[in-house]
Amino acid sequence: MNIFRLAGDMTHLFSVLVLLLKIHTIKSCAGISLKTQELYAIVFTTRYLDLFTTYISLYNTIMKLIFLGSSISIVWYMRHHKVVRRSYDKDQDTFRHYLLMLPCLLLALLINEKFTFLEVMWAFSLYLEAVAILPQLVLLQRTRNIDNLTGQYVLLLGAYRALYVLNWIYRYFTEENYVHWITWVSGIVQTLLYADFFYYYFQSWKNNVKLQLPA
Amino acid sequence: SVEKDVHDEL
Repeated sequence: MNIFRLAGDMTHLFSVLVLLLKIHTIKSCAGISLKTQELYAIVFTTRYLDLFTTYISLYNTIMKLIFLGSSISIVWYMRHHKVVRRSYDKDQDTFRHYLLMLPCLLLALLINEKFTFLEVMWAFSLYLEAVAILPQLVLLQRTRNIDNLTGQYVLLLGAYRALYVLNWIYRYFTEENYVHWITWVSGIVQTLLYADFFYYYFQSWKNNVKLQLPA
Repeated sequence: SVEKDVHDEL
């Protein structure tokens, strides 16, 4: 494992921890899109089906369990916890996220590394992850005051994607037969979706003002 | 190779 991959996984882990921290200690999910969280729960459930068929390493297994468990529990908290769910911006979080799933499934049936159930599900999870952040970005744009934790959550998620791109470049040049077009293209699309947010985040950080996205 | 078929990323 190279440094980019490890740093990518760690920023992903931190992003989840920041979100759980917000939910557990502040008992608030204000500014967090349930639509995006539901998509992530579906992304990890469909991607990690190989948990039962392929053993890679203890690290790999533990991380998969963490991402599965955390994404499902975040959805549970936002939907059912009696205090947390009250802070959910339901009226603002209106992205029709289920509409994203059908094109992703069709694309996965057409473009996959192998036409098997696990591989189609794997490709589906990659396509869905690429667009899963969209409801969150739309919600951020509608929310007037973005709190620090929410801003940091999205920043960490974006950093995780960017580090994975560096990891692929590194692996391409250092490993033989390391070619994964589906992962790369969907990963790059996903990273580009964060570019706009990054721009405004760093502007507000540089100018030392509260993050506000243009309407 | 065998490694190519295994998804070792998260």
